[in-house]
Amino acid sequence: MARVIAVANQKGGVGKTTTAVNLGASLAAAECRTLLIDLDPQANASSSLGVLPGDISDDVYRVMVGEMTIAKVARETMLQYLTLVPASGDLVGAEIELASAEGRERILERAIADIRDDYRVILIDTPPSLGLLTLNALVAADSVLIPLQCEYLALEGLAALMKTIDRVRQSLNPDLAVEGLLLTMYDLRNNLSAQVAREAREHFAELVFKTPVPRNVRLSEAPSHGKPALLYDINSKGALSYLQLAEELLERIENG
Amino acid sequence: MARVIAVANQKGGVGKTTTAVNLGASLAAAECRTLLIDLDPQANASSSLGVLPGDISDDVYRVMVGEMTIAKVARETMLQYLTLVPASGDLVGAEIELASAEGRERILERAIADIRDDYRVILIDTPPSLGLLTLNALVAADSVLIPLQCEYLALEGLAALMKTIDRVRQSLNPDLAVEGLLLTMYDLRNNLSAQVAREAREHFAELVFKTPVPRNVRLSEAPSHGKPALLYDINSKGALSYLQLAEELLERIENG
Ligand SMILES: Nc1ncnc2c1ncn2[C@@H]1O[C@H](COP(=O)(O)OP(=O)(O)OP(=O)(O)O)[C@@H](O)[C@H]1O
Ligand SMILES: Nc1ncnc2c1ncn2[C@@H]1O[C@H](COP(=O)(O)OP(=O)(O)OP(=O)(O)O)[C@@H](O)[C@H]1O
Ligand SMILES: [Mg+2]
Ligand SMILES: [Mg+2]
Repeated sequence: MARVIAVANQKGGVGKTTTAVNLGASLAAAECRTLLIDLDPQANASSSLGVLPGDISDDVYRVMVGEMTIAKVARETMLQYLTLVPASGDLVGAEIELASAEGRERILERAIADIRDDYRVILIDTPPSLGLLTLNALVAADSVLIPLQCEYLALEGLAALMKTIDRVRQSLNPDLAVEGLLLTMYDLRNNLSAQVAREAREHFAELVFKTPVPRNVRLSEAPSHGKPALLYDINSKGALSYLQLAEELLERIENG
Repeated sequence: MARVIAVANQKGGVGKTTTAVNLGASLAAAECRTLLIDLDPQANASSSLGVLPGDISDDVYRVMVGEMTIAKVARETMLQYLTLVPASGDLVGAEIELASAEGRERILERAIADIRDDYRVILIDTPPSLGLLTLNALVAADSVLIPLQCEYLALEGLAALMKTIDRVRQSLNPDLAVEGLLLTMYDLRNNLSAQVAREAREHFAELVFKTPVPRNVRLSEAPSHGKPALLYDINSKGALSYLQLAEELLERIENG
């Protein structure tokens, strides 16, 4: 039975997609059967794995409007143990189209139930907002992995996100846990990163992953080659930190 | 009669708020009467100017639901020629509350019409999505200033944004122009920035502002002090680049 993890934070540009793609790839490298669902109309997770909008006819939009199952739209990636449910621009319309649908918050949860036993981990990349798509991910998930960019404005947004998680836990998904906070774009050269990291560890203690992800240009170059960092430059600090994160996550999952 | 400029890009974390705040402050330093409207529920532009959620009772949410005028919620900042319409978390609910309101795309346009003659420039900071709040900004605006982070994934999102601008121009705001593309977080140390800059200038030529904004830690430190960069560290590369951008923008506006 898969562990379903939503990668979410309404603050933009904090490393949600970079984390979903590279953590997914690192779990696959450890032969952990992983499904990555791209639930962002920007479809950045899809293009980071070399799947461009023109390549696909069936994507997660068809799942959200009930026309197709996940099994039907899921596709292989260059990594044996990583499967992708791609997104496309069609998804932009989903939030409006589904706004008045019956059980609109549980569409993804129902779709995942069919294939849950086929994977060990299911990761969901979400858009930078707290709309219906992100809500579907939070309802379908066992836990939320929160990328926290080591910047002041990113720290500010955490309170609103935690409030939203609380609300979802009270009304729609009582078991929703916080998988952890991941420090991203940690820049050893400046004090701001160290300050934000210190504040996060003070407030959230054990919830903060021991592995910080450093700012590393290889991580931002890899998407233009349609590859995760571990296939683009395995020796880069970025690739190594996500391999380490995968190990840390698997340990947390095994030990419960 | 003010020029109304929406600062927009659905890609997250590209420098929308940093641009709205620091360009606004730089225009004010040039004694150009400027209004900054924070239309993002994250309220980052408000906190970057030292206005925290607890400080305000009336914010742009009250304008969007028709309870108050802009004149009533606008407040002074530490800069004489810069006035702020703050945001608060209440704005999160606005997109859902207004979804079925009559003339929901023109609420901000109507509110701005009352005070348009009091300012020379009106800047609108928008959230990282193409929902009703951003749509209101695009309908109310004369032009769109597009911050373009010098990263591959940010370049990818441009086509979707340009399509949205076209659609708004055809249906709701025929005169909507592109004010320009602003290269942000330009990092001289890596090739990716240079490559993205070259591609942007090839595709968009004159539309790209001559002034690039370099990656500069002072820009990301300033918000934690509640000040724009020019009051936090006037000699920093970040502050100087936004002063230069303000000059370039004023020249464009004067010369039509
Ligand atoms: N550790 C890192 N080092 C350097 N660059 C990074 C790192 N993590 C992410 N990036 C780059 O920063 C930008 C933002 O990251 P990303 O797109 O993953 O964030 P996001 O939270 O998914 O954004 P959005 O809110 O738009 O969905 C991207 O261009 C990405 O390549
Ligand atoms: N030129 C720059 N140099 C260094 N840091 C920057 C620069 N511009 C912005 N930043 C920092 O990068 C982060 C993202 O910028 P900002 O919040 O302005 O982007 P945004 O597009 O408004 O994000 P959102 O999509 O969440 O609204 C912030 O922490 C900000 O302080
Ligand atoms: Mg993303
Ligand atoms: Mg912003």
